[in-house]
Amino acid sequence: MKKIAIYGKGGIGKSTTTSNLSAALAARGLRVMQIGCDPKADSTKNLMQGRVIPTVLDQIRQRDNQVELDHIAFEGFGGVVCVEAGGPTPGIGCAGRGIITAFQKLEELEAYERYQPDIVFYDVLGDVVCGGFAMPIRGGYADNVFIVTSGEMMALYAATNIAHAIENFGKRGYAKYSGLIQNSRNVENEDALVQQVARESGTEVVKIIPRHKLVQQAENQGMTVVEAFPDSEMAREYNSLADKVLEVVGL
Amino acid sequence: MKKIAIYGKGGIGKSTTTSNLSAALAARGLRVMQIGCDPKADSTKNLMQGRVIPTVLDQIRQRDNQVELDHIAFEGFGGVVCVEAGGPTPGIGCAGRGIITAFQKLEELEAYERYQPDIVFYDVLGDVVCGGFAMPIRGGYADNVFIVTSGEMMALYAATNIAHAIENFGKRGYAKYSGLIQNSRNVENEDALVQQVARESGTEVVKIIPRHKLVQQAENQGMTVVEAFPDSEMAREYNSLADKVLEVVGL
Ligand SMILES: Nc1ncnc2c1ncn2[C@@H]1O[C@H](COP(=O)(O)OP(=O)(O)O)[C@@H](O)[C@H]1O
Ligand SMILES: Nc1ncnc2c1ncn2[C@@H]1O[C@H](COP(=O)(O)OP(=O)(O)O)[C@@H](O)[C@H]1O
Ligand code: SF4
Ligand SMILES: [Mg+2]
Ligand SMILES: [Mg+2]
Repeated sequence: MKKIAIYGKGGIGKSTTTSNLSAALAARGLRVMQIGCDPKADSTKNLMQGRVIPTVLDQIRQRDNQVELDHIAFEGFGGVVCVEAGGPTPGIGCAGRGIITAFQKLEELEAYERYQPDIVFYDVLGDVVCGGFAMPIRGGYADNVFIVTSGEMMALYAATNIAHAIENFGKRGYAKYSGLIQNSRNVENEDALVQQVARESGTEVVKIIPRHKLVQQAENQGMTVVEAFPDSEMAREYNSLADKVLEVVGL
Repeated sequence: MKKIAIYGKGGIGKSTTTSNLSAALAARGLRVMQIGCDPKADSTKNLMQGRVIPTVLDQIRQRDNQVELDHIAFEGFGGVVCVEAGGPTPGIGCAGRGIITAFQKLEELEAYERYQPDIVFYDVLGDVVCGGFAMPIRGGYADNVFIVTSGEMMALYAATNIAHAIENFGKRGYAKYSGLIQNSRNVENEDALVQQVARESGTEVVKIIPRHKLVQQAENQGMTVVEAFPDSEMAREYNSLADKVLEVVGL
């Protein structure tokens, strides 16, 4: 079971990229689990026909901690097992608390034993790397970390920050920083800017994903591009990313 | 002394807007203090001729807590008193910890008594509203809160989140949510989208600031637009924002 964390600045395209990755790998017969670790809790929406599934935090609250696996894990497109950690009420408590709680609950309910995933993706907010948001790196929960970025200054700043966090506090032998995924925003000199940050942080650009309106068109149908437009050039881009990820993590 | 917090998603233009506001008000003879509450620690750069001042956290570390006011508070353009809270090493501890530490240190060193500001601006990261980032709202440190947003989905999502935090956890009588500042990104239907979020969160759009390359030109000289191009249309926009802010906070 390979555990892969996908980090990046909010809005950069983590969930879009991760859910298309999950869909592409599931379509090849791999058992995939995708765990949303962003309080926005919509990581898996386009694997669930546009449905926002209940979060682990919400279920614990509403069911007074009488939570079963079927309350928090849902099978979506291609059999991808979808989970959303959720977040606390804005302003109170650590925003990353949902992630800590979700990880505990999934272990307690033996989710990995039941579903036997080949790959687990954690889709993690990367604007700050602390509290629960640092767990996939610090807790030894991830074997590999990829960072999604564009050529925009704020996205690159966040990427550098996350790279430092991995370097400083990845537990020995865990959380290998495996590369940047460029989710293009078509800014000036983008490829070179992203390439430079890759070099400076001692890694590579794993794949350049173009900006494409098929993403929005698929989204409007509550789907990934891989599901809605499987024969498109854009679906090929995500499949090529899937190949690269498998190669990098040794699957 | 009016204490005003400026929140918003990372990269939305909080520091650009706040430093131009500070410059505009200082140019009218008001005593202004600007406290950067973003681990990026560059809020006051363009009031300090492009210089990134030492942060409170860094000074405490490097000087073994033997910190004087002159080590952390610096007078910039127009006499604006500049402070940067700083942030911890990425991945370790709460990212908002610098803010908590900075507030304590400024009180301990009696900064407000020494400088007697008419207005204090806190420029605060708003991607998560927890830990130290919630302090200006929860700790009763801010009289008024403005949120900087554009018409982009992620900026509006963050704005809504921050508005909820104020509503849930502003201490009684403190932290009045005073409105949205639209920092335009020229997306489709922008004015209407921002207007809608204003309505839904029970407030108004205080000012629409256009996107303008004079911002970059001033930045490249290490200045605000108000300092570099005082007679420009863009400087007038920031002055008009200053008028509106004074009116809204009752100064
Ligand atoms: N390659 C792409 N081309 C076009 N639009 C994209 C692409 N990737 C992401 N987007 C758009 O950007 C928005 C934000 O992406 P999302 O995956 O939700 O970001 P994150 O999960 O990092 O917050 C999505 O609504 C999506 O429509
Ligand atoms: N009105 C504007 N017009 C053009 N560029 C802007 C404007 N406001 C901000 N910017 C640009 O956006 C970038 C990010 O702004 P910044 O103030 O640093 O964001 P934040 O403090 O919210 O992280 C700045 O480098 C600046 O050049
Ligand atoms: S550790 Fe990070 S996520 Fe948790 S309270 Fe602090 S800033 Fe918020
Ligand atoms: Mg997401
Ligand atoms: Mg800033």
